Amino acid sequence: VPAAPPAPLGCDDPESVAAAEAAVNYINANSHHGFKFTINRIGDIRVVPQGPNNDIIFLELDLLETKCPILSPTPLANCTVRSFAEHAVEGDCDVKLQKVNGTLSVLASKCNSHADSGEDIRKLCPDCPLLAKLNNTEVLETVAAALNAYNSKTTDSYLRLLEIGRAKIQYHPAHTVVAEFAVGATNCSAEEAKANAGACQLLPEDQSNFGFCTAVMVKRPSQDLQVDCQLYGHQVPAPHVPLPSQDTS
Amino acid sequence: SVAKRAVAEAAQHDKVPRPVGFVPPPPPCPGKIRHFDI
Repeated sequence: VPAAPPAPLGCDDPESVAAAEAAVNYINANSHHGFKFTINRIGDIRVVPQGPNNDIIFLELDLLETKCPILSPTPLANCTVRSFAEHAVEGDCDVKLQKVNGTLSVLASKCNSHADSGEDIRKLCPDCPLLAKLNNTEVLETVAAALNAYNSKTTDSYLRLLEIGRAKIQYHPAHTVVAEFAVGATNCSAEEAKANAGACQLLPEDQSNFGFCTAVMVKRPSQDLQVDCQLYGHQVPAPHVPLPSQDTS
Repeated sequence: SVAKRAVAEAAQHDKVPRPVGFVPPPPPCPGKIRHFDI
């Protein structure tokens, strides 16, 4: 009598969790925008045996955005998940992996991310500020003013904007714009940049020095601008092990 | 001769009596929520 097929893997089984962690590490390592994501729930797992010690694994993952920018060297385990009231962003990913002799590798992944609905936030927290569009005029003005203010005070390298990661605008009790953005060090000092900022280029990858800034612009009742930037220092890029026929979108 | 018993009847007789307080195992998927449900 043929042996009974193995019971289907449960989504919280250790093998499923190991596959999900390999998938989310791959997704974060191959993303170049926004913030790191972490596992909120393993939605489904399907294993298709290919032969002895060789399985194809299909995973459905529910992810949540963390507060760690994608370029931050902070380990994912130390990254705080953005709370619901802070206007969480969730990711839905379908990932195809292969497990050969116990070694997992990602063959393909496809993810969509979206902020939670503003109505849901408002039901729970009427006064919580919601995410603003990244091309909002007030957001763009705040980022430009904050970067100018930082560069005018720093004695280090002149920083250039890489991307705006997140922004919120609050109208009560004060009219406040909060913007979070990624920056890169350039080949100029802040002093040199005063003469000709246009000539300042981002450092080449082998010397790159990225960072992240948070700016808070209070517009009413009185004008105030606070900006805090943290540079990560030069990160030796992780050796990129090319995987066979990988496709990520 | 083998008489084929009606399924319902067979099921009735074969139904394994469940111990009191039997809790069916949770469905294998989806897994547990680690942070919060959106």
